[in-house]
Amino acid sequence: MANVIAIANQKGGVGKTTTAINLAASLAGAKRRVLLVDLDPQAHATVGCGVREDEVELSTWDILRGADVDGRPVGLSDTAWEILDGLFLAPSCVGLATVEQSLAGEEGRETRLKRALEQVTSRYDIVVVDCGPGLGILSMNALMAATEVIVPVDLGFFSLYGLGRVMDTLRLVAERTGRGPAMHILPTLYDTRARTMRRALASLRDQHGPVVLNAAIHFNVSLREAAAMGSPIVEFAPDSRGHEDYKALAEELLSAGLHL
Amino acid sequence: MANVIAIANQKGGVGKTTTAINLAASLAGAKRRVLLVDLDPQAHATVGCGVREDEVELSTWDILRGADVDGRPVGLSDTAWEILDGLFLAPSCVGLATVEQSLAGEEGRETRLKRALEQVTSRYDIVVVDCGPGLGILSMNALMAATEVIVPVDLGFFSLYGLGRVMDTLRLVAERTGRGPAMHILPTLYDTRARTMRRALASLRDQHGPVVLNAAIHFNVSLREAAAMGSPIVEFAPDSRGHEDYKALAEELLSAGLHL
Ligand SMILES: Nc1ncnc2c1ncn2[C@@H]1O[C@H](COP(=O)(O)OP(=O)(O)OP(=O)(O)O)[C@@H](O)[C@H]1O
Ligand SMILES: Nc1ncnc2c1ncn2[C@@H]1O[C@H](COP(=O)(O)OP(=O)(O)OP(=O)(O)O)[C@@H](O)[C@H]1O
Ligand SMILES: [Mg+2]
Ligand SMILES: [Mg+2]
Repeated sequence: MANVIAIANQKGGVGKTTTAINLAASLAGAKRRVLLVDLDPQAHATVGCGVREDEVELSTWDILRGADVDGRPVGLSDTAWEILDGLFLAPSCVGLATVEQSLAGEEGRETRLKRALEQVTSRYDIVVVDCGPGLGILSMNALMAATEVIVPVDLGFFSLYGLGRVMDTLRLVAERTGRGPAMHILPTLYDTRARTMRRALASLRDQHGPVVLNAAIHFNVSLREAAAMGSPIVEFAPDSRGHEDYKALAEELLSAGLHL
Repeated sequence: MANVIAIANQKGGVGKTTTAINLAASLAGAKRRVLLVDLDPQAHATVGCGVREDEVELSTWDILRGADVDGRPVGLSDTAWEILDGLFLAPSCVGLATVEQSLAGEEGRETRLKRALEQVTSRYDIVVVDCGPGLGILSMNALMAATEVIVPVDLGFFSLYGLGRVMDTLRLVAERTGRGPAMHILPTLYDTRARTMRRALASLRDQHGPVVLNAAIHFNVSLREAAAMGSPIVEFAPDSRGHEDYKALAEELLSAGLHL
């Protein structure tokens, strides 16, 4: 079973996509074969890797709705674009926004991604799934398939306030699957000069202990600029703080024993 | 018909809630009677106004699901908490997260808020609706009821990229209702020292002209701290840049002829 890392938090704008793209690229840089799955109808992981939405033919939308190609169901490998050595992307498209309504009431709608991933576990060592904001059917698909969940938190009041809701959802997933994903909290957008943020990080560590990763992602303009250039930070600015931080995150996860 | 201003953008973390709370408070400061409606299951406009979720009895969830109180349907005034002179809040609760599934397929599910607002237009001059991220049934309820839509944009690549999607949705609303809400783009989290943001704002104004408001909300730590204290910026830090910016926004909207 490949490691499946969901990047999820219902709070918007906390760095989920930035983390998904750059963690996946850093893991590929550590010689793992990585599949980045874009499960957000906004398709930001897709455009953040330089893939244009109008060039995408098969997407995660085709996976979740059970579309066919050449008389057989579309598989994740059919959708995959090569982004870097060892990094492949299963792109999203706007059709994904209709999943909530089109799959409402369907049997097994929350485990469609999990079943699609079981078909490709021999090809990839690690799968990273970018979720959009909210905790609807798309995020549930990611959480039901995940072995680990990384919850980015921007150390602001609203995002800290919402952590309890994320943990409730993970408990629900554990009840349904019998073994919930391991949760890791990742501090992001961290501006060390801001006293309130330094305090927020200290109290986060007090409250949640080892669930909070040692790695913290600092506020770094290169990460914002890399997104605009459609390229992971390892390509756009390999000497930047942003790249160092995501490399450290990849190393921490690999040494913590992602079962590889 | 009261002015109904929806604060919406499917992109997460662009300052929707911060704008909803502080614009509503600034409009109340200009002697209007204002109702702030929290339509996000995260309930951030609710806690950002100092109301605890566990103290909320009737909420926007009761409005949308058509609950009864004393044998008649719950109205928005039944839910309202007084926050400041002239500012009232219709709080949210976590039950709102189930709306997508529980109202799926129901007749008129997208106009429940509009119908509830028609009952209270004599009590309030202006209604401000905070939407969560995404463009599902909750945001559609706000857009179908709105006379104006403010779209906060944090001048980052992902948020600019997603603007087209918001405009497509507003065209859809205009087709369904015959008169779509007027759209205003509000630059937020603006750090004037960042060259990429100065350029992004200039190109936003080139591309969208008068749709972009003159007012821009600068990055201001007091806004972040006010949220943590559960208080609008006018109360927490009346001399701050954040308060000045939201006062200027309120004045621009009032002088642009919100029909009052
Ligand atoms: N460490 C960082 N330093 C500077 N900017 C960052 C950092 N992480 C993310 N950003 C920027 O902050 C904004 C929000 O990040 P991002 O879009 O990755 O969040 P998200 O959680 O994926 O948002 P959504 O909820 O819409 O999916 C983006 O403009 C991104 O470029
Ligand atoms: N002008 C500003 N200056 C500094 N911080 C800000 C500003 N506007 C918003 N923030 C902070 O940025 C974060 C995101 O803002 P906010 O939660 O209002 O966005 P949102 O669009 O409502 O997010 P969501 O998509 O989750 O509803 C919050 O921590 C908030 O306190
Ligand atoms: Mg994202
Ligand atoms: Mg919000």
